[in-house]
Parts: sequence; structure tokens; C-alpha cells
Amino acid sequence: MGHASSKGLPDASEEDSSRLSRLKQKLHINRNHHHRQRLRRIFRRSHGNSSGSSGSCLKLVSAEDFAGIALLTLVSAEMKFKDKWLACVSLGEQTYRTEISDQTEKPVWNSEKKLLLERNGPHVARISVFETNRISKNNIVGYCEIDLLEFLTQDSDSDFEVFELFDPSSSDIVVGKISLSCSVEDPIETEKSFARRLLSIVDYNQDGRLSFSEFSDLIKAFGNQVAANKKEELFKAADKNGDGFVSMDELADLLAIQQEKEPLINCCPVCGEILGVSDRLNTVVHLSLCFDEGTGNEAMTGGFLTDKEASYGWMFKLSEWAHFSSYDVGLNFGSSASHILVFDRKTKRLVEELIDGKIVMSMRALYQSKIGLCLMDSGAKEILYKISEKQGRKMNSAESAEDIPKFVEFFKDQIKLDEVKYPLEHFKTFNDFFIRELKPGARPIAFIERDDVAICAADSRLMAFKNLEDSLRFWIKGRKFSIQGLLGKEICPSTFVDGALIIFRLAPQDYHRFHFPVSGIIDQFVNVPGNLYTVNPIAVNSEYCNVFTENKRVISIISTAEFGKVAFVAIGATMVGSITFLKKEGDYVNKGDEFGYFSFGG
Amino acid sequence: STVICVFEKDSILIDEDLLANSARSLETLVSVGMKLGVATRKQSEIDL
Repeated sequence: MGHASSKGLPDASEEDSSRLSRLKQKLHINRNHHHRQRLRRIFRRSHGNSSGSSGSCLKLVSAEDFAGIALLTLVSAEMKFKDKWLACVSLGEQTYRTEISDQTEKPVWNSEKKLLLERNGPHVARISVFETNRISKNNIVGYCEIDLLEFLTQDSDSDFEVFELFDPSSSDIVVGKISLSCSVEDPIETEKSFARRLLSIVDYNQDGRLSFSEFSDLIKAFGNQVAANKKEELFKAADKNGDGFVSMDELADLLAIQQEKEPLINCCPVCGEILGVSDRLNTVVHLSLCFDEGTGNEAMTGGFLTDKEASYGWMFKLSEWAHFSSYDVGLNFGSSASHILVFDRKTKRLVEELIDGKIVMSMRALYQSKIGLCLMDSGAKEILYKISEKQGRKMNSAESAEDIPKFVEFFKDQIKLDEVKYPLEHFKTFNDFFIRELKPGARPIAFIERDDVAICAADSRLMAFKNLEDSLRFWIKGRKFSIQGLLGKEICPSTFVDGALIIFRLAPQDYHRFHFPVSGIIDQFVNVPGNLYTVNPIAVNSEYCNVFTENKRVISIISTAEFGKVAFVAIGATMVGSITFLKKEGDYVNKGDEFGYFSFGG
Repeated sequence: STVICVFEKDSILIDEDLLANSARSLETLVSVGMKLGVATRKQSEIDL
């Protein structure tokens, strides 16, 4: 256990308010009944007995089933030599780390992390301090262990406490001191901040309130069929001032009141976990933490070093490809399913492509919000790349072949095995199957004898625009999109400026080889390194994200007699970032010939 | 993953159904080999 050796002194002018604040924060963990009654009185006096969300929080949660969010801040340390330091905090299976400090004896981090504390869950936090100047690895210098429940129930006037750090090889030797603070988040603030986060995710036009259609998306994502069926009624109930919109406060009130009598939220829109209907506080705690995970709002990062960690957060759900590992998409569709409408050219009918609601929510949160933008700046790009590389290794392993039958069954209406050149037993890895060839003639080439007729280059969802302006008006919303940006500096863009733009988007179940749309000679290939964002319409339609100009891609130029030059840009995406070509510079190619394929990898 | 083809200005007359769907922000499900459009250089000579 750690030993508090000294206490910080609060500013005298703030003493009264900070004490009240701490008392409120400790409201949910104090085990002394009389003391709790006293706290309840203080709480009532300061907040009144008003209706709405604050009123509902007067209901105390007993220590036995306590669940709350503790905000732990690693403030600073005093070490015995100069180095660049980082600190880690581990609680149960979770580990988070601070940034690396400057070269100093007194590192300052001020790193915060919200942690879930449960009565029967882990509550002893181990804090370790590492020197980082070693070239090969970080080296642990000191550690301490702190019982957070004990710490939070101590009667202390200080905002932070100092603990001794022990040498990991001998707990008798003190190697430094660390200052930290820990408080329990006010449940009212937890609920409000949750409502704010929910609102920001479905508030597509970012006007700070929800229209009926935005509100409907949110209710659907909660996975509650009953609620989904009466969303008009719920919207009217929430819209207290009758202005036709639901504000953040109105949403918080609705969630607080409705969740008490008839819970709206059956499953977490982020991780999909089924939530207990009777435990409102735990529901809010779960959702708050889940929504916080990986947003970059918190100063300490989790790192997502393992599959397990990644799968807890929404990082892994940032693309429609996520289900290659879990196969959970579509299995629990229910009311949480969303869809993308596509026009089937063959049948001349509109068809719905189902996509799991929680993936839509996660992708919108990442690609269509300012929060997502912050996340991208705080390391998500690298994580997307690592996930893709790892997925590539997995899909190239012999074990991955076991997943092929499941995959075929999952997409049985969309994968026609009789078109595939080889039987399933032929494929030794999942990637082998993914880049499957088709039998000759399975894809008839339109007007094959006429090189003045261009054809579709891939089994895909296609968008076609006469020029850049149309593509920006109807589809690509990334603020930085341009033909120059797409093709890069090496290729003279003037030839293509104001040219027509055809976008072929491949979905997971599609045949993944791409073909030549025109006949001609391959002039050149240009590799452009970049990120691996999803190329889903949610990202393409986001003004914050520039997937086509920032993703990894290979540009080839085909010289033709009929169309002049045609730029063929193969763009990698999350999970499917590997691009292979079957032709080389100088080759003469016929329209319809195989050009290359996309496969799993980075 | 995605493929984008960029044609030179005024070099292709894209099929009308594809343009019409796209102008409604609606993707069209297509297969390899389906007709995409015709080179404008020979448009006057073509009757498809």
C-alpha cells in the first residue's frame, strides 16, 4: 500500500467550495450511514429538491453495489536523478500511461484518466514510474500501490497527496515521490456529460440540438425495439419547450426520467454490450467510459497493445471490415441496424445494405465530428495502420482458412460460389479466398470489341461525376479534396483537372480483383504513402476527413487512343491496405483484363 | 478499398443512369465489365 507522506494545501479562498465539492464527490462511496445522511443534507441544501436530473441523483447508491467513475490525476513526481519520465497506472486489466516528460528530476504530467470503480471489482491501483532514456526499452524505477476506495474515503482537505515510490527490487528503498489526486465524478455531471457526448455524435449538422431524424438515429442505436416504435412520442416528451428540437438538457432529462420507468438503452451503442435494465447508474457509467475510450479527451492513453484492449474500445469498430474478426455484424441487427441505400443496376431496384448501427455510430463519431478529428491527431492513424498490418498477418495464416466457410455462409446471398474459379478447399488462407479469381466469362465485358466503350473496373458501389465540382456537391465532403491532391505532385494534374471522376467502392463481400476500364499502355505507377482510413461513405461524406487524398494509394496512368490518358487510383483502406498489381509499366492491356487486387494487410 | 478513375476533361460521356443516381447521392451497384461510358471522340459515329 502507498504511504501518504505529505499533503498539499488548498487555496484558502477556495476552501469552502472545494470542501463542498469533495463531499459531493464522495457522496456515493461513504460507508458511514450517519455521515451519509449528513452529506445528503448538504447536498439537498446546495441543490434544492428540484425536478429533473439533479433531483434523481439524490437517490443514494449503497456502498455494496457502488459503481462510479473515479478521476485519477497523476500530477508530478520528484525523482533522484534527471531523465525523461513516464508513469503508468494499472487497475485490474487496464493500463494507461502518461506522456513522456522533459529531461528533469521533477517531471510534471498532469495526466487524467477516468477509471471504473466497483465494489467487487479491482480498486488497488499500481502506479509505476519509468525512465525512458534507455534505447532498447523503458526501465521501471519506482512504484507504489494505492487502494483507491480507501483513498477516496479519507477525510482530507487536500486536493492531492504525495506517495513514496519504492524500488521494484526492494520495497525498503524509497526512490522518489509522486503526487496524485483522485475524486469521484459527480453523478449529475456524469449524466450530463454523457448526454452531451451522445448529442454530439448524432448531431450531424452540429447545431447543438437534435432534430427528429437525428433523435431517431439515436433511439435506434440504443437497440430498444419498443422505444424505436414510439420515437415520435419520446421526441415530443423530450422536447419540453416545443421548439421541434431536443437540446442537451432536454436529452439528459429524458434519459434520466425515462431510464427510471422504462429504460431506453438496452445495449451500448459503442461496444454493443447488453446493459442491465434495472441499474441506471451502472448503465450511465458503462456508456460514459465506453464513449470516452479513445476519444483523445483524456490525457492518459491506453495504447491498445493487445487485441483484447482494442476490442474493448471503439478503435476496432472504425470500419465495416471489423467483423472479419468477430463476425458479429448483422447477427444482432434488430433495431440497431442501419443501412446504406444502393441502386442495383442489374435488377434496377433500390437495395438496402445493412450495416451495424454501432459501427455507424462509431464511424460518425470518428469521421464526422470534431472529437474524431482530435482523435485522429492523437494517434488513431497509427493504430489504424497497426490494426491493418496485424489483420494482414492473421489473414495470411493457415488457421485463417477455417474462417472461409463461416464467411461464405454469412454472405451467402451475395457470394456466388459457382462463379469462383476454384473450390473452397483450394484456398489455404483467408486472404487466398479474399483475392479469389472468377471463372472465365463470369464477368462479361460490355462491347468487348470496342475500345471506345469504357467499362466498370470492379464489382463495387459506383459514383460517377462529370467533374470535380459535381463530386464535391454530391458526394466528397472532405474540405481538402482536389484532383491534384488525389494524384499527387508526380503526375501532371493539368491533364486531368476538370475531368470526369468515377469512384468504385468495394465492400467486404465483393470480388476483390480490379480490372482495366479501358485498353491502352501502362505509362507509369506512382506509390503515394498515407493513412488507412475507412472509405465508407460516412468518412467520404465528412468535411473533417480527406480519405481519398490522405490514404495510401497507387496511381497508374494508362495511355489510350480513345480517351487520352486515364488515371487509375487504387486506394487502400482500414484492414484492406495491401495493393498488388499483376501488370507492369509498358504493358499493353485490354479493357476487362485483370489489373490487380486488394488484400488484408497494411 | 476503392478505385478512382479520372478521365481527361470531355473525354468520356458517362452513362446517364450512373450520373443520375450519383446526382441523388446514391451509389450504383455494378459488376466488372458493365458499360461505364463512351469516348466522346467517336460519339458521333456510335449508336449503342
